[in-house]
Amino acid sequence: LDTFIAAVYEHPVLRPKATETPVSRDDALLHMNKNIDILERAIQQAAAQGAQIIVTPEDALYGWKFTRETIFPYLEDIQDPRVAWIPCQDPHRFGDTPVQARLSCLAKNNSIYVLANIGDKKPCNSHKSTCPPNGYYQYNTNVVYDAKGQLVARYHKYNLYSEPQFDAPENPELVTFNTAFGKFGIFTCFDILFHDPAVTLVKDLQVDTILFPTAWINVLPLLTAIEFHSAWAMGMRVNLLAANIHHVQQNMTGSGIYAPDSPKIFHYDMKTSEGKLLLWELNSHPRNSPDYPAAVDWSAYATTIKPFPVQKNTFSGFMSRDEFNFTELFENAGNLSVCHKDLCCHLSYRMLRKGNEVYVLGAFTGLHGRRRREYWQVCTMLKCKTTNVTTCGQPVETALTRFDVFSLSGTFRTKYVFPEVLLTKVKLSPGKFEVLKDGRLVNKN
Amino acid sequence: GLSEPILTVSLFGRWYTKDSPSSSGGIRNLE
Repeated sequence: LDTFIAAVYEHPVLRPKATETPVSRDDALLHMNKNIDILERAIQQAAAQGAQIIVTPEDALYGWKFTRETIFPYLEDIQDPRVAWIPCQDPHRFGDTPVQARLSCLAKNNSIYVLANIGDKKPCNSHKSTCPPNGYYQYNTNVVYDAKGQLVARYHKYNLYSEPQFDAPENPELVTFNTAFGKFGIFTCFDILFHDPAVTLVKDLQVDTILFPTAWINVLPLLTAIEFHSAWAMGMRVNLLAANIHHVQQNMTGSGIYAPDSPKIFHYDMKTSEGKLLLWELNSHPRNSPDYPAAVDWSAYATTIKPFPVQKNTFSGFMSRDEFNFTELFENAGNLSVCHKDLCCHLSYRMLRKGNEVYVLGAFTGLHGRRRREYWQVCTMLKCKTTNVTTCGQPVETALTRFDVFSLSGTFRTKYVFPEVLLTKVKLSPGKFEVLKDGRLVNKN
Repeated sequence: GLSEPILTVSLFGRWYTKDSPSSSGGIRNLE
């Protein structure tokens, strides 16, 4: 199939009451089935609208606040897909697996591929030093059932984030599966910030589409779900189906269907407690499509031009825990450069009307934040929270200033650069900007 | 030009080879 209809569902998860002690297996099943009841309606709606595949979010059956002990009743033993198993047809072949049987039946009864995120448990030899005290490894796991209900993929999340209830596999798992509408890869939430398995799936295994369940907490100005996930899809030049949890109390919203050339459809809702189903028709093999973007040499432009004047009053400011160098956009239009260590960022711009707002150009290169695990290189033009430049880098959700020209580039030392454009009220701007082959991020026309 | 006011325009680069060695998820859970 040259195209397929993809669906993602932003799920307002019903979270269990926090408990110190594990609930019974029956209570855990009761709770998971309440969430599956909601997912079932979304799956039925998606199938009725012709979707061939649907992604549901990470932690969608039970939420995230657990200890190793309290998550245990929610876990099931999930088989390797090589056993060729249709849980809906053969629910007792591998013990007590009612959740897997029900999810498999949802896929089979609606003739649609379903990705769900559930918990896996694997017994281990307690003499082995890495075997946890209860004798089980516990994994944050994605499962995919095909349109006949067969288990075709199982992925154990590798880059965990504050998940004491789960273990990470010893090595990253490169999980793909083939369909009549392209080759799919899978990873989860925090994985998207790292090379393995995320980049390897695209670069080496050449998947067409990534299935991405997430429970993403939005962090402005750079790491809000719709902004970063759509930018990752553009930077990696791959389809990305992102299904997020909907939980506004913890700033969790932001799902979308993103293609290499631009975001196709997205959802961001901090006002209601409603779920949201998104569908879009995508290219099964985006690399073969005429609008597949050319490869970008991200530093080509920035390393060949003579740097623009670096203004005297460059100043430093923090974005969460990262110290940026900033320079203010004083004039309505201009060319600016600002550097941080060996990263220099260049901006040409023209504002339509300079309101009473302050914008800065910022540069940062270094190990990020408190974790100091990931090495970031960031060039950003952003609105400061107030006209006081000490607020530059703080989260801002609205703006008044329009730009009829911008062109941003940087002397990046990495080829993995993700282009972000975020508009007032936290919206994307599909089709309104592009990345040129020499690495400039420019507004269209 | 862009139809609506801008919050941020960014180029977000990840230099994976310079990540800190302890950055393999298999070892520990991020706080």
